[in-house]
Amino acid sequence: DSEDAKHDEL
Amino acid sequence: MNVFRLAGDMTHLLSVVVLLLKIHTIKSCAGISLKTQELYAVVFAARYLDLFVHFVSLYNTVMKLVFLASSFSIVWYMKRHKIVRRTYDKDHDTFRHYVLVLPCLLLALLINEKFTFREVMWAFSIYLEAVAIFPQLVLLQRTRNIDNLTGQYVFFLGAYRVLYILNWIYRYFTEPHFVHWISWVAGIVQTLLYADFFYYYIMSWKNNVKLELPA
Repeated sequence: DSEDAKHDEL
Repeated sequence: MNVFRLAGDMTHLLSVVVLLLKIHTIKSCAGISLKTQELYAVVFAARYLDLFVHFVSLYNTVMKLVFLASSFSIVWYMKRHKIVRRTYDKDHDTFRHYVLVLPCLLLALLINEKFTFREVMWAFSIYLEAVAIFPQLVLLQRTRNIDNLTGQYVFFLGAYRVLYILNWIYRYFTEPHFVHWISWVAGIVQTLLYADFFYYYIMSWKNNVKLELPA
């Protein structure tokens, strides 16, 4: 989800 | 992962490598702002709290650990290494941390995606990263002789920001749910801070003269 996408960035 | 994102991560990594190269092999941190480096260490420590909670990928974990370790070791070198610390331009690096840290913390408490400890810390790290380059830019402006490695370090950091914006534009069109206003607005502000530097950097490169920022 959107939350995961956020944490996938550095 | 899209090509802009990968290129952004690589230029970010390259900026750290250039800085470590300067510190490790030339044993000099002349022209580098300790204030900015300390702020980056805080940025990574606050943002990567998720290391303990989320596992995204091996790439993600390794990169996060690299940025954490490198930022803290750079601070250590500048403060503690007996040769490197003597090259630190303390008298010109006078920017005060709290001027940037406190407003960012306040903003993170007010504007975040969720009012939880991790989300507030995440927003704080995004805001702080956006302005963390400020002491470095001020120091550059006060430095008479900006050496090539220092110029390249800041250039790669700026390039990383530009590439991240292209990455968000790409993700916006390919992943409809990918909307993070906080990182976008902060990221654009962060990139704009480099605009002036980029102008002089490209000019000095084009005219083949030494980089110097007007006071």
